[in-house]
Amino acid sequence: LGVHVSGAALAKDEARVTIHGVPDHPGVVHAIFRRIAESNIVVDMIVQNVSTDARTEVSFTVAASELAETLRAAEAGAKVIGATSVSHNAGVAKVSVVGLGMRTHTGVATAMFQALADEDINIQMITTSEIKISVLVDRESATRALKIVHRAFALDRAPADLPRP
Amino acid sequence: LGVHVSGAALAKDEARVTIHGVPDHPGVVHAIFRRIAESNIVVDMIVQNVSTDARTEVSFTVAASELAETLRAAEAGAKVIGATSVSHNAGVAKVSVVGLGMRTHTGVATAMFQALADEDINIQMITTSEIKISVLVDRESATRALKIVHRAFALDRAPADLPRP
Ligand SMILES: C[C@@H](O)[C@H](N)C(=O)O
Ligand SMILES: C[C@@H](O)[C@H](N)C(=O)O
Repeated sequence: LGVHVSGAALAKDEARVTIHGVPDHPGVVHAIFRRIAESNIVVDMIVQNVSTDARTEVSFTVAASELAETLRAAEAGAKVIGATSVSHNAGVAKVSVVGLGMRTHTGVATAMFQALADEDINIQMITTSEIKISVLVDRESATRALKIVHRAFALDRAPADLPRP
Repeated sequence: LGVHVSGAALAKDEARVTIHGVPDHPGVVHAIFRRIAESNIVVDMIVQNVSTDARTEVSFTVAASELAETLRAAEAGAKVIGATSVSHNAGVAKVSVVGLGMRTHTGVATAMFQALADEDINIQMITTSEIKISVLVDRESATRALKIVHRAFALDRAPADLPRP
């Protein structure tokens, strides 16, 4: 693929929190995350897409064990900023593909998405950087998702097994 | 902060494309990105948040010079998957904070969001990994955003200038 996919990772016991109807003007995400940081909650993914009609959604993941406390902080934050509601999913997992030199990682993302699609695994959230593509899936699908991603990038074979070019 | 923020980066000439009303079932993002990969377009950020009423939005950024071709691929993909529309913004920039050991990067994210909020810079999209927090802002705000982030993390001082602990 012209890129070096060095590994795949799984964070199996995650929970996802989403604040809905977030007003889209400066200072708003800071107000949300200040509260969360003050509660000493470790946040993993943070995802925010563009707004529609001046409102957007901010989602983030935490360890499933931190969900209750996170929801308290999120609900307090949501009130202060005038967001409309908070939702959550207690049973999610993050599957990631890690690469070096993944500057043109479009092909890698496509291959990852294909692998999951072939297994009928639904992708709930996506976030990327040049060295990492992460998707959020249902926890029930997590182990199967990691396996299929390993297979798609030949990460499940010992170097000696790989076909010679 | 207990983490090592090693640098900040700016990608100034980006364009953002969003596919709206994306049906949320397996295979859909693969259908979108297969087309984009086949056009040899290099995609930078990919952001997808959770769905509402079985539909979500998929946004991604490309070099501004690739926008026209990207829109062709995105519109073709949107048709095929039954999405409702495609929107774009030709004048955006990605500002990132890069760190090592940013495992508890909630504090770093909060500090980054505060720096931008203090400058009244609006955050359009957010994506994170353990080593990188990226936000999309208006291109007009880009240079100012980079400067304020440098200052917030004392990246604009030579090591000799930093206060001794
Ligand atoms: C929605 C939120 O990101 C807002 N635009 C902010 O800058 O804080
Ligand atoms: C929306 C899109 O990500 C869809 N859930 C898929 O898996 O392809």
